[in-house]
Amino acid sequence: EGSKEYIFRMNVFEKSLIRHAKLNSKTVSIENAQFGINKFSDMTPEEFQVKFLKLKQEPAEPFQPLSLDLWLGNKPIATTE
Amino acid sequence: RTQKVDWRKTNKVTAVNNQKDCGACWAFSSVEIIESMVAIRKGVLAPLSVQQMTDCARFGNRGCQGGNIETALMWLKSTNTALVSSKKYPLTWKTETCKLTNSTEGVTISSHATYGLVQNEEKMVDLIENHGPVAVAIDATLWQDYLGGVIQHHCEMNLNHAVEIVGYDLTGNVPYYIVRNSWGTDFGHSGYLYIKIGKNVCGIATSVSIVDV
Repeated sequence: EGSKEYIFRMNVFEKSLIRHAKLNSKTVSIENAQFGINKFSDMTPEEFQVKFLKLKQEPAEPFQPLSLDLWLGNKPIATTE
Repeated sequence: RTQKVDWRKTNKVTAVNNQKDCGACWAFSSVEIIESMVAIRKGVLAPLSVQQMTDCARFGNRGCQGGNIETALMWLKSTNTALVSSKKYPLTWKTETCKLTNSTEGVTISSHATYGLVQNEEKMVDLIENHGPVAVAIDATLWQDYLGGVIQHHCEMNLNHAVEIVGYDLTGNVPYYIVRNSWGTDFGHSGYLYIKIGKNVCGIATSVSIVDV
């Protein structure tokens, strides 16, 4: 307590509280997500991103109905006259 | 359609992982869908080695520094690598030298695919219901502050995290996916979170991966 790191983390934590209040103020129904203090609340958004958000994925090609149906076990419908 | 599917209820999902300081969400989610498919096809639920995937997968993957679900599955299939149990190749939460290059004991995948299902989330629900859990790329920026409930708004679509979807629930006012995260059981609903179905919330339908074993 009182160290440089402590003061920094306290500031980060207080900013998190402001962010939670903003997010929760937009809640429109009881099914909506709730935001608040959790184990990440003393991390800056930048620290959180560097530590936990490391996926390097591009959007996939839109699905091909036929290939997707093969996964679902649906046989293509035969075309007849 | 079945209104509620939860693959956990039929014992097809292993315990929630904690990736700690290792940014290998791509390896966790890839391995998790393989575990689920082994349980569905063979009736055996057992944790497989995320560390093997982290250390050994190539094609641009960089262990705990980041990677990609699609290329991880591509690597597994094209090299016919057998994924061993997590007991045999346990987690260290660090990128290390690959210790297994030619194991014949373990699980190989028979096929895999990654689809963009934006505006086709009906298909995504079909896959979860009729095939099994899927792995998705997602924007988890907002999750830093998540406590619980169904995420419906305020989520961006910059794909930066990977998770497994283990079911869905269409019975309430807000239909949602049941999403398994890898940040420990003290996050969200015992490690899980809920995301609304239908509007590509958090980019959930942008890149959907499935496997078979």
